[in-house]
Amino acid sequence: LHLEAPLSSLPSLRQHGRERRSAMTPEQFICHIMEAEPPEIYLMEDMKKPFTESSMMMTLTHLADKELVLMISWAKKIPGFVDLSLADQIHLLKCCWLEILMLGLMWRSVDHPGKLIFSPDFKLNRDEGLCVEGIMEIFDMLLAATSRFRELKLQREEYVCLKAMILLNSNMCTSSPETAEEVESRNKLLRLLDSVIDALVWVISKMGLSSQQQTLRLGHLTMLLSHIRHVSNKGMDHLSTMKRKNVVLVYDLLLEMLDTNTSGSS
Amino acid sequence: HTKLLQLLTTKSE
Repeated sequence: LHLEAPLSSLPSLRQHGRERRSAMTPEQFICHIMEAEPPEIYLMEDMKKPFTESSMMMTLTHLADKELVLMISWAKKIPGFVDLSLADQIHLLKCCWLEILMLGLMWRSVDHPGKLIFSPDFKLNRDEGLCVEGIMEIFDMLLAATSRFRELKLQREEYVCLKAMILLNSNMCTSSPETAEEVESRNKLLRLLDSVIDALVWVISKMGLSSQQQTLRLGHLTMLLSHIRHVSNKGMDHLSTMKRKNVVLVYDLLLEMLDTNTSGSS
Repeated sequence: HTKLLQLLTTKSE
């Protein structure tokens, strides 16, 4: 790991213990989270069109289940994530998994106005959502947020920082830590979140913008996170409704993530 | 969280 301070100050580093030595520069951090990006997923399914409500929900949940597996190995590659308590790791992932999947969908769709690129072999036009009750509202929110990212000319480096921020910020305002281990894990989490914000600020500083424009851009990007949380909550409710009405069979990891979420909300 | 726990605790490839 890269020493953050010049070698001349090495003796003082020893007093700061591991945290100090393991602090990466924003550039290092960006490299790590860019490398952590999951591979593209192909559904490799013969999709009979036009979709029915159940065939579309089946395809969407099948894709989500595959993406969740990749998302967990992605999270483990975020520097410092595996040093958090297992309870925190689980809590963070269960709070934000749909936000992460939706941000990934927006990123894949950013250059395709009016379309949602769920996967290279599963691209939907807005109106194809009409066959699923209640999903048009969510598709329209996803398309609106995606066009905002297009307007902002979101960069890949910014996208990966936002995704890490969503993961690390997802349970900031839930239960306050009690035990010493929880306090320590939360402090690690706060430091980690600072590293991601530092990395995003660093990326924006490389875009040739004035310092005021940089500050505004940081604000615009982080404000979008609240829209993503909103769409994700709508999506979670919709999926729970589809499951309850037996429109689609939800199983395995997706069922686990959905249930912990609904039990959490209820 | 059996599946989630299993994926979190297995050594990544």
